[in-house]
Amino acid sequence: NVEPRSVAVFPWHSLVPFLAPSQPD
Amino acid sequence: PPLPPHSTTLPSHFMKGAIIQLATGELKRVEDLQTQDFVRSAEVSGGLKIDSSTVVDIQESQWPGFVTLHFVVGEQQSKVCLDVPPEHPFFVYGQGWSSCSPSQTAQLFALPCHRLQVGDVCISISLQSIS
Repeated sequence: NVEPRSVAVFPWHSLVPFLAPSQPD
Repeated sequence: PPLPPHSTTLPSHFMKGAIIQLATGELKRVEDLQTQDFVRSAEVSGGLKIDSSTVVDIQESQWPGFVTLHFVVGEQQSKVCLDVPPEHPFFVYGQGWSSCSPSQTAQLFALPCHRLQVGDVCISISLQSIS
């Protein structure tokens, strides 16, 4: 018997950096 | 002194074949993602916005085995630095996945990459400002 493997699903936003701009003066 | 980057191992979502869920619910493999997938996802996700982050300098990091990327981000042209391992992929507008060391990215993740260069415009996200 082969057990079904769970497949990881990643959210799109985990692929791109979160670069928070500093607040404008 | 600043804290060192948190890890030398990247999560497996950059591994070729990894399944990515867009904000629309659609599933795609990481190597099949296109600029529009990120743009559309940000549009429907609410609270997040896509910024254009231009690479203005690439230097050796003070942390061995890392590179320091200097970006100017968004309309404000804010300067942001990021220490990352050279195999870390970034998504460049109109070009796709790119890293400072495409050979290491291929070795670790089997993900085809271009070489990230000064002048490349990467996709990044930030919180949507409330005005």
